[in-house]
Amino acid sequence: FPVVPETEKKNEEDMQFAEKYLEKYYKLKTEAEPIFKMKNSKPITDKIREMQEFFGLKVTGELDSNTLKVMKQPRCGIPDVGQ
Amino acid sequence: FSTFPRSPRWTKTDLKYRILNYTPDMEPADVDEAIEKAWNLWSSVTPLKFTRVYEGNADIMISFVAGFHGDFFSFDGPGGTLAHAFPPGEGFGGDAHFDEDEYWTKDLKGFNLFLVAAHEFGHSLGLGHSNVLGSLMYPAYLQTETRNYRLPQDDVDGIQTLYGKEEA
Repeated sequence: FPVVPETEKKNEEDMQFAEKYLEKYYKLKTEAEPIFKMKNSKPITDKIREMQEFFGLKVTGELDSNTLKVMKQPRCGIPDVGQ
Repeated sequence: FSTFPRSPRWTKTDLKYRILNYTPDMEPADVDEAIEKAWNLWSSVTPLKFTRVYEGNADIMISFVAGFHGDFFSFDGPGGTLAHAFPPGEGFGGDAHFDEDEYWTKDLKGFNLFLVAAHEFGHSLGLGHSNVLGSLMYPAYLQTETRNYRLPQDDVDGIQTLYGKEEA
């Protein structure tokens, strides 16, 4: 198999971390709930935007280093939106 | 500030809390003090009064737990999620859970129990998260000097929206 470059693996891990974070705190619906997939889930970029807006970050919809840094801060387990 | 959907709040001003267990990271007396000091923050700006009970039921049950602990929100080991609390209501309502996999302290060497408890009790009383950096209800843990800690204005505004001002 082609060796996955380290950076690609890292990006993949970061994206998985971000997905879990957004599921937990921003009601991102993932593959696990396909019925919601059709109805009302927003793609992950919208959820990243929502989180960036909440924390006063530059709203890009991209998983940039600042956004990831905030996601990795220890925090309260209660969602930030629509608890 | 924000509240939970439909702004649940306690319909009484005298609330009871019970500490169900202790973290081995701190002296029990320091846990007691941190918890009481956290309640005092909220009672000092509202008509609410908090009384500790040592057995039986209480409006707010406080416990240190790790991993899966019987509600739908398992903890995740060291770092990440530190604690959570439920909005006002029967049963689980108001209860606060602290992740025993964290290192709890009365100073700033670990996660300061007073700061995290004060935040969680904000949820127990009906506040959601605030996006005001520096507010107590900001979702991320911010190391803050706790001596002479004063409740930030955004949090005062939020809790007084739910319960009004302290009695003269």
